[in-house]
Amino acid sequence: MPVFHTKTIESILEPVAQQVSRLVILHEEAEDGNAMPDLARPVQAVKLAVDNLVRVGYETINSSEDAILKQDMPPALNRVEEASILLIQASDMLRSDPFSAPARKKLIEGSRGILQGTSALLLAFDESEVRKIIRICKNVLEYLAITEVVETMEDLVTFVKNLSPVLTKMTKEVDGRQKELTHQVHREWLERSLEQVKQLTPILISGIKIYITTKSQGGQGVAEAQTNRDYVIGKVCNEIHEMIRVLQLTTYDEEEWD
Amino acid sequence: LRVGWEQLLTSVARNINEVENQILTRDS
Repeated sequence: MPVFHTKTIESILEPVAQQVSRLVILHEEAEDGNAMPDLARPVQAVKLAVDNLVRVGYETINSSEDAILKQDMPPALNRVEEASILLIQASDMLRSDPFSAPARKKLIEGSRGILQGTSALLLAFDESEVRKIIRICKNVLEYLAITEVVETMEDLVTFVKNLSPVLTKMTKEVDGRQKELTHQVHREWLERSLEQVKQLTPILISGIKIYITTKSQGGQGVAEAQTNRDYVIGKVCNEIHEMIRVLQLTTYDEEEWD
Repeated sequence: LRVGWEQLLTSVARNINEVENQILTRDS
C-alpha cells in the first residue's frame, strides 16, 4: 500500500521520510551517549531553504484565488518554520554540548516537523490541482445539461464546437492525473471512465442527430429518439461523476476494490 | 550518526527546494 498518493509527492517525500525513520532508530540505539557532530552548516542550508520556501509560499497565498489553498498553506508554512527553528536551537546546543540529549530530541522533532510541514504543503497544492480538474469536469457536465435544447442541425454544430475543447481538456487533465497516481486501483477506475466517455461521445452526437432528424420529419419515433439521447447523456454524466469521485480519493480502501 | 545527520539535513534542504519548485510551477 503506497503511503503517498501521487508519484510527485512520493518522489519528494519518500527519501526524506525513510532517512528520518532510519535516524530515529539510530538514536534509539545510540543511548550510549556518542558525541554528535557539528551540524551548523547543514542546518544553515536547511534554514536558507526554509526561508525561501516561506517567502514563495506567502507570495503564492497572496496571489492565489483558491480560498481553500489560502487557508491550508499558512499552518503548513508555520510548521516548517517552527521546525527549522528547532534545528537551529539543536545545532547551537550541540556546539556547546555534543552529548546533549535535549538537542538530539530537537533534531528529531525538527526533522519530523519539516517532513510534516512540507507534506502538508504538497498535499494542499495537490488538492488545489484536483479542484482545478474537477472544475473542468463540471464544466463538461454544464455543457451536457444543455443538450436538450439542441433542436436543429445548426444548434448541433454549435454544441459540438463548444463541447469539443472542454471535453478534450477534461480528457487530457484526467489522463495526466491518472498517470500521476500511485494507487493502481484508482488509476484503473479513471482510465475506465475516460475510455467510456471517449466511446460514448460519438454515440451521444449521433443520438442528438437522430433526435433532430426524427423530430424534423414529423414526429414519429421522437419519444424513442429522445429517450435514447437522454440515456446516453445520463451514461456520460455518470462516468464524469465517477471521475470526480475518484479524483478526490487519496486513501486506498480494500472494500472499494471489492 | 554524523554521516546520517549530515545526509539527512542535506536531503531536507534539497527537498525543501523541490517543494518550492513545485509551488512555483503550479502557481504559474
